[in-house]
Amino acid sequence: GIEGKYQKENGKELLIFNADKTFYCLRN
Amino acid sequence: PMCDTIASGIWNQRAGFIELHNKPDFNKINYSIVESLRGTKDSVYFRIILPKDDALDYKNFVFNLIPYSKYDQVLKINKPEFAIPNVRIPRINFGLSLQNIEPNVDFGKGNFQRTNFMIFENYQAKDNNANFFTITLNNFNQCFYEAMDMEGQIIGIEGKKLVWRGNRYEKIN
Repeated sequence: GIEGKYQKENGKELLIFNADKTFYCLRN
Repeated sequence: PMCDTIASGIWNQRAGFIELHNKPDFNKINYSIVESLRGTKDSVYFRIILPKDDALDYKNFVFNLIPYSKYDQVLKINKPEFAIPNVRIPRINFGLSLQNIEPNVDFGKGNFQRTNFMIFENYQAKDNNANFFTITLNNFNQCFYEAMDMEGQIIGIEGKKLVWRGNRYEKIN
């Protein structure tokens, strides 16, 4: 599935997709 | 920046892409209003208090007071404490919005954060004698007002990578 953490190629951002359908975009 | 969360919301997977939405409370500003008496009765006084546990600077905001009266002209005020003649607002019925005048936008680039916020409309004073209104915004912190608007955003799925706004994201766990 899509759930999990993804890091932007330049490493400055994280996308987090949780199983409860919430997502977060964080400064890394 | 004090806030490490750029955006948050709800996701749904579709065929080949992910669709994003804001949370239902994305635009919900929690506020309280305390009514009291102050100074002379020919003026109505306002004080707006923003959260202090934050990098927030009052100079970055313009407050828009919307009097519901025959004058009915929005007053744009660049400080959080101000007074207006009560003839402009005889029934003490008002709305309040604010504008962030310093978003993080480079020359020639777009802006994904909101700049205008409606706090409330059509507030009617509970006490007919009150002429001083202290309005406290409880959740209007940096994470709130700098949050990206994610409504309708699409993230492409390309094998094990995601593609969003021209950038690729690799799964790390």
